[in-house]
Amino acid sequence: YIKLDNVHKRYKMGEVTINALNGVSFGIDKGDFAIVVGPSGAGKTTVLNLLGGMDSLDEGSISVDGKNIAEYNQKMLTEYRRNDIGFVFQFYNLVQNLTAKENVELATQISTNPLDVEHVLEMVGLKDRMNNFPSQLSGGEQQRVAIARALAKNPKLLLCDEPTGALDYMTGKAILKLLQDTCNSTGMTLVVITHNGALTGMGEKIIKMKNGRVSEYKINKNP
Amino acid sequence: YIKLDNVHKRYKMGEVTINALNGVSFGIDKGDFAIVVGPSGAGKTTVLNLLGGMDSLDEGSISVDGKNIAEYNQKMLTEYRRNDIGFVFQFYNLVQNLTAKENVELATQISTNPLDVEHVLEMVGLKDRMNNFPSQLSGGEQQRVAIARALAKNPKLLLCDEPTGALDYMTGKAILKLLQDTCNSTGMTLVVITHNGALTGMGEKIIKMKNGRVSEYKINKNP
Ligand SMILES: Nc1ncnc2c1ncn2[C@@H]1O[C@H](COP(=O)(O)OP(=O)(O)OP(=O)(O)O)[C@@H](O)[C@H]1O
Ligand SMILES: Nc1ncnc2c1ncn2[C@@H]1O[C@H](COP(=O)(O)OP(=O)(O)OP(=O)(O)O)[C@@H](O)[C@H]1O
Ligand SMILES: [Mg+2]
Ligand SMILES: [Mg+2]
Repeated sequence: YIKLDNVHKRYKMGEVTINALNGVSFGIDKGDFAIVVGPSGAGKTTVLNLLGGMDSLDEGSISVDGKNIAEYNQKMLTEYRRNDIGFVFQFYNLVQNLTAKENVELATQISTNPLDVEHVLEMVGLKDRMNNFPSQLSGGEQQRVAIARALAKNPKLLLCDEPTGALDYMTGKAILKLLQDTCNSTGMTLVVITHNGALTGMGEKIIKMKNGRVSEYKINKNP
Repeated sequence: YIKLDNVHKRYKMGEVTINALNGVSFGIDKGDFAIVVGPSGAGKTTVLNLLGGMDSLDEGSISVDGKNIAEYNQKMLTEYRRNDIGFVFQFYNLVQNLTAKENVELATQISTNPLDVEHVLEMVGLKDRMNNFPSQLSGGEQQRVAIARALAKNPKLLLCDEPTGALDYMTGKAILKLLQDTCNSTGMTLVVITHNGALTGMGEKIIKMKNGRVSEYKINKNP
């Protein structure tokens, strides 16, 4: 369903070239819960940004549902991001002058088959805070708004960049269970970057990255 | 050295009042490594902001080194923040159009006895990236710039809001060891918010928070 083949991404900074991705290849099946782990700077966010159609690669190919998205033009990428992808950003990217509820509504307005906004906010534990602005919320509360926003889109492919980074153990575990349950019940494909090694047992595919490459690839038959 | 006594902090939002802190009391000795843990929304960041002189309380007192900082006027608070405090923010707060090195230098220009800027950046593993801007750095690299900036000030009191939230296990552990070593060698007092329960063994004081209160307080004789 998802296939990265020898993907390279380079950043030129004067005389220095950073090889953010240096030949990344892996596959993910439809409906999988895939987990991406690795040290800081390994290239995890770069992989997710490419999968989400938010950045372009320098070499290689990325096919999603049979189509090489690396060959999409701007218009096709915009459609892809809007219709097929839900994205939880490492830095949340919430709209500061919209409330939590309005942030989630904004994302669902362009969705073909969105979930109920208030229900999703309740599922992430923010029922009483949905009328607050991001600046009135704690770090973990803001992260949960970002998660609700992506979930509510009801996308084919949900991409989460460290979705529990600001959450305590119990809240984080509940969030991952919510994501996993949604993945199992709706057939959604889920890719999660996490540095919480304790969670790798939950996924069908474990992709370990290091220095812009895949260092290890595990298939888990019984998550 | 640090004493919070029945501290209250309230946010009024229309008819609703949020009791961010609902009677918080605890003490920390000079040179301690204190760890604050608790669920998302418990009030941890609010406590740190008050300790750092960046916010004001509604009830109670906070004494640091014998002085009630809750009674400081604006000028005294500015001096306190500038000279005595190093702060690692939950959202980093880096200056986007200054490089990593310039961000750290900016903080040390107003310090009485700063550490060497390049040396501190090397200690957090960013020797090769110090001339990059925050937007050219991964999440964990940006977090490490924020840590270097606070450390380089060589403050009496170092306050860190989830300093390893975006770091993988190995990098995070190295960073906490660096903070602990600095605390032990310089006599600095260190307060760290973390939701990584595995790390609580490292501190002399463990302060567990829940719903705006201290739910548990442990003294660890042998960290
Ligand atoms: N715009 C950019 N310009 C230059 N280098 C960049 C840029 N964006 C990312 N990089 C570099 O590419 C490498 C991979 O970055 P990436 O953000 O993918 O890492 P990551 O695995 O997500 O790390 P973290 O766990 O710290 O978030 C890093 O060395 C980073 O500094
Ligand atoms: N400006 C504000 N206006 C209204 N409520 C606020 C404001 N700032 C914080 N709060 C609320 O106060 C409570 C405590 O917030 P705080 O940021 O201290 O939590 P925290 O323990 O740091 O949580 P996290 O682990 O999620 O970062 C939360 O319920 C939060 O929503
Ligand atoms: Mg990242
Ligand atoms: Mg916080």
